[in-house]
Amino acid sequence: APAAALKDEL
Amino acid sequence: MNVFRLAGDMMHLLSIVVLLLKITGIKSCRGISLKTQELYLLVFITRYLDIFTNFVSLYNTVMKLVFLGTSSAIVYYMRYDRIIKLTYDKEQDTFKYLLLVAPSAVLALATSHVYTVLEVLWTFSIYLEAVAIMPQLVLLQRTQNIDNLTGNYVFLLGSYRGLYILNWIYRFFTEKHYRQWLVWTCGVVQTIIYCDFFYYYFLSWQNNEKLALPA
Repeated sequence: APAAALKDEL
Repeated sequence: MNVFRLAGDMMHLLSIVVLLLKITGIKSCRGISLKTQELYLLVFITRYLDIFTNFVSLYNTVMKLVFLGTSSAIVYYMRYDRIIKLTYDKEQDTFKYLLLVAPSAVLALATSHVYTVLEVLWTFSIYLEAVAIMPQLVLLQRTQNIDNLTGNYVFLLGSYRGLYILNWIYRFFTEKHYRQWLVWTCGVVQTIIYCDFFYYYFLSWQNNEKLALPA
C-alpha cells in the first residue's frame, strides 16, 4: 500500500 | 502554500464561477455534462468527510465548503431548475457512471493505505477525480457550436490540474517528506486526459475560430 498522503491539499 | 498551488486553486474556483455564471446567467446548461458534475460532487463528498475532524487551515476549510456548496448548487440547477433542466442534453450525455465509479472503488479497496472508511473513501475520491471529466469531454465532442463559456470552463479545470502538478514538483524538491505516489499518478493521468482538448482549444484560439472537437 502507498504511504499515507499528506491531506493538506484540496 | 506555494504560488502554483494557490494559482491552481484559483483556477478551480474560477472554473466553477464561469460554469455558475453560464448556468444562472443565460439560464442554460447546454453542453455541460450532468454526469461529470455529479461525479465531482461525489468526489468532494467522499474526500472532505474529514472537514471537521482534520483541521488544516481556515483557507482549506472554507474552500472545501465552497466546493461542496457550489457543486451541489450546479447539480441542483441542472436537475431541478424549471427552466435550466430543459436545456440539458440528456440524450447526448450517455457515459456510464459505473464505468468510472466501479474501477475507482475496486482500486481504492485494493490500494488504500489503511482500511478505515474515511481512508478508503478518500482514496476512492482521488481515483474518481482523475476520470470524472470524461463524460464532459465525450459530450463536448458531440456538441455542435460549443459556446465560449463551456470551452473556458473545461480549459480552466485543465489549468487547475496542470498547476497542481507544478505544485507537486515544487513540493517534492522543497519538502523532505513529500512522497505521494498515488496522488501524483492520478494527477498526471487526469492531466493527460485533457491534452487532446487543450490541443484543439489552442488551435481554435490561434485561428480565431469557434472551438470544435473532432468526433
